[in-house]
Amino acid sequence: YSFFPNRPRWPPSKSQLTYAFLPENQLSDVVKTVFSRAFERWSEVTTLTFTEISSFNRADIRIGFFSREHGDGEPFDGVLGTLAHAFSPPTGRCHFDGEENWVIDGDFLNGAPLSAVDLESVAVHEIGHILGLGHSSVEEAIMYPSISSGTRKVELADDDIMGIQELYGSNPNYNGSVSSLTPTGERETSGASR
Amino acid sequence: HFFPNITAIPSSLIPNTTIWAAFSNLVGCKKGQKADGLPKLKEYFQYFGYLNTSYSDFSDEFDDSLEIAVKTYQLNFNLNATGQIDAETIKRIVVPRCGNPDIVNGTSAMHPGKPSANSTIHTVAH
Repeated sequence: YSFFPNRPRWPPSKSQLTYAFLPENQLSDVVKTVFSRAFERWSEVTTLTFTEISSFNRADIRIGFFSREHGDGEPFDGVLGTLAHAFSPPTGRCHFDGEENWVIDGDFLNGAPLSAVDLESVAVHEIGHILGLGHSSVEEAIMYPSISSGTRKVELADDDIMGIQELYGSNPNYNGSVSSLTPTGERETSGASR
Repeated sequence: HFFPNITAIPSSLIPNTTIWAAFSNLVGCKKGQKADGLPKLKEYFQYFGYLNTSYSDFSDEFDDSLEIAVKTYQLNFNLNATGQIDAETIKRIVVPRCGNPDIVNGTSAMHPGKPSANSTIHTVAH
């Protein structure tokens, strides 16, 4: 795991984070539920909680789907290529490429079209950035930079959990094995930032 | 585009090729060589932090900077760090990915091992 330069994180006073969706996207409840599950994966292992609110401008984390140029100087590139990007804490901006073929149920067992991308997998990854994690070289980790189309990867790996717990500590109710592992120690900050 | 499952994706939305597929033509390319697709590959590596933001030689020549960038990329993705564009490296490069860079403001910490001294890259965060 890695962190953004200078290890930015949400301040301790902000352990109860709110999130909202760009109203113009008019996302269905089914899509919103995918994000709810994605947030839950991070709250399971930390002391952070995530609550959806309706006010986009007042939310700590603001999620939107955009196509091509969308105002942050990092235009999306159409189907595949870059899928999404997110900003370091405490910016809270999380952008997804609106031109991707986002799949909700993530059932790729019967062979997926080359362009199908599992929404929850990418959502879990981008939330990792929102919380302060950079990219990881551990291929099993959620924070590994790439994901093949037609692939679903939503479970946090030990590497992800150690990284996020180094920033925010562990959820006292988390019984996973990773909490007993010794972190690998201070690392050079790097990873990714937008 | 949201789909409840993969079978709901209409064939008209499934592209014949992907944005980075053309990089496959660069397999075997190494320092000192020239190739048509190298300017685009250099853009790719700069976008993801492997080439300095001040790097501006987007010619078709495989130069020292690109070799270092390829080597660092290979280290980060647990590939054989040869600095040459081999099939395994291209296979990884063309996979869809997060748009956040892998390297910002210095050496990459993506790889758990120590990066080589000449893999230090300086980029500026957006």
